[in-house]
Amino acid sequence: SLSDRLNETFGRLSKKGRLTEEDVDGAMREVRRALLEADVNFKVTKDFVAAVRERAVGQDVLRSLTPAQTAIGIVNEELVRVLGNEREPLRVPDRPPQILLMVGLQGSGKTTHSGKLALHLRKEGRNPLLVAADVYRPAAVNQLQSLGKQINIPVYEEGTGRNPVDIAGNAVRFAIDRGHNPVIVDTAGRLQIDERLMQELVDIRDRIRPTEILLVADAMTGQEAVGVAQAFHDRLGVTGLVLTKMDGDARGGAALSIRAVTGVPIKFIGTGEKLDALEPFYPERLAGRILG
Amino acid sequence: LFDRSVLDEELYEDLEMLLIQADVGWDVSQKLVAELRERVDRDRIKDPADAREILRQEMILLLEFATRNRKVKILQRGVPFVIMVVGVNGVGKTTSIAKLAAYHQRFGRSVMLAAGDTFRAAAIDQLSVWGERLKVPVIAHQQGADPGAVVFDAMQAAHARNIDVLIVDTAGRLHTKYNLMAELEKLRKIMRRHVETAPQEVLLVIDATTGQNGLIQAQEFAKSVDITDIMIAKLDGTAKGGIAFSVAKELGTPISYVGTGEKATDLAEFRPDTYVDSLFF
Ligand SMILES: Nc1nc2c(ncn2[C@@H]2O[C@H](COP(=O)(O)OP(=O)(O)OP(=O)(O)O)[C@@H](O)[C@H]2O)c(=O)[nH]1
Ligand SMILES: Nc1nc2c(ncn2[C@@H]2O[C@H](COP(=O)(O)OP(=O)(O)OP(=O)(O)O)[C@@H](O)[C@H]2O)c(=O)[nH]1
Ligand SMILES: [Mg+2]
Ligand SMILES: [Mg+2]
Repeated sequence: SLSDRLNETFGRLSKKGRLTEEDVDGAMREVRRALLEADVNFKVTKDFVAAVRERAVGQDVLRSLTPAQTAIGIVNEELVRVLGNEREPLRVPDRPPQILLMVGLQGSGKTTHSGKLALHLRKEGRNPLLVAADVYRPAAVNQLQSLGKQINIPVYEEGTGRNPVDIAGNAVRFAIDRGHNPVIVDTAGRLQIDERLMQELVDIRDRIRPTEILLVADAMTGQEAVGVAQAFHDRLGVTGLVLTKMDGDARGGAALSIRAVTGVPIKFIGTGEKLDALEPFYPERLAGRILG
Repeated sequence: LFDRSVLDEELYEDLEMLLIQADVGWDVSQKLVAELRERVDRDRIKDPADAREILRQEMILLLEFATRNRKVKILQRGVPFVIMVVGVNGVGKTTSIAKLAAYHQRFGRSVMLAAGDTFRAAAIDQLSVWGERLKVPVIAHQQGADPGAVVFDAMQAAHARNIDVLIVDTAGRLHTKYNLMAELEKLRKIMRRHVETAPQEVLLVIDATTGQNGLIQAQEFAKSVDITDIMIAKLDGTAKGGIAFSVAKELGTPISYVGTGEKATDLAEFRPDTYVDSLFF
């Protein structure tokens, strides 16, 4: 782990007597390595280590009796700071219904997390409507319907023959008529470089004016996390991140990268396949995990 | 990257950056750059274009070291060739099975699918849709059934109907879940009872967007079920799937296929030279 490596780095050095800036550089190389191995983006790592180094050199790591611990403390604080100290709740619309649009790459967990959010919000006393706007993936509508049945939440669908923009628009009108709130719109997975499908999301957004556009991202995503998130953010204006499959052992550096570059707040963590496996985001926990 | 006139330190730094950005990982990136540096110094290389060719060969060799381990696939008359597809959640297993079915059909083989994911919502429906589209029979039980029972049935049906290739879909599972990993071995035993050599192919699907966790996935799945081949799905995206190098180096498991889209035709055989060229050459 990083703390082991830093203990080793500084341990060797403290035998020599006073620490120097070069010694801190050695420690920073270990920090860099730890972050890259945790899938933190290359450029984000560079900026992050520079910020840590500045604090380390300025802040008595050099004079500390436990330099490794002091350095780890700084890294941890910086991680928490970047990840977002405050938990940001879901936005509330000017007038109902609250509309949540789920977007992201193929297989990231959008459909499952649409169900999880519906269950979570119903437990808070709301009356959710799920919307099946993925008309492409085989049995995607069935998948959402099956999840809806499990938790007894209605699913608005128009099969696979209708345009997702119309499905979403009709669903919101339906929700308003029936008093559903929130409306959670599941969409098909897509590549951020797929112009036609990105335009489809823009059209859906313009049609239903969502309260939140949630980017659903897999915790094991590597270096491309930033490029992907940036593209979705530039085109749509992402308002929140859902980090999924955190019940695995992926370190989750993608979350730091996405947050650092786009500023999008992490709103939820997915921790399993069952519909109750949804947790709020705690920056200290994610920081500890990224650090290893 | 190599279109510069001077072979200097900046080239090595840029190289390390590009490798890491391709998810090759810190460890393997360091080794590749160090090896290149050594060759350049030893052979007194001055031209960046020559350095480029050295690195390209280095990277191809790394992958070929694993690819040459690829077991020759022998299809025996009257014995179904069983392919078991495994991997973590959402990587592209079910879609890849559709692609493999189409692939084997192009060789004139009869194909059958087994809906071994009885857990996830509409997983059976999803595979059934693919079966209909490809005119391939799908053996399925009801949602929540024992996957072992489905596999048992499929092995019998494949034998009875003289099927050349049986492809078994399994539920996505995180390698950190001990009981789910143990289930894979149980499925393998059921196959072996019917056909001694089955499953002749155990294909691990890895998502090209996966970072360093991909290596752990490969290592852990290999411990549970002897992976024979790896497929990198979603290479049509911007992620380069560089974890392939660590997997080749650490496990020696051949990467045999790549997924390049969401249609049944979006499958290609993995070729180290083509893949390395696609990175940044
Ligand atoms: N272990 C675990 N599995 C998850 C989690 N979230 C989703 N999954 C699983 O990941 C797989 C993909 O989930 P989906 O909800 O179908 O993903 P998707 O983004 O809707 O996929 P597409 O619609 O094809 O883009 C399924 O097997 C889910 O059960 C999670 O937090 N933990
Ligand atoms: N762009 C692209 N998408 C792919 C590729 N392979 C699969 N997908 C998509 O990835 C998503 C997940 O694919 P599945 O086949 O359901 O993945 P899986 O591993 O079976 O998922 P689980 O069974 O839930 O674990 C779907 O939206 C597929 O269309 C590929 O090569 N390229
Ligand atoms: Mg989906
Ligand atoms: Mg599947």
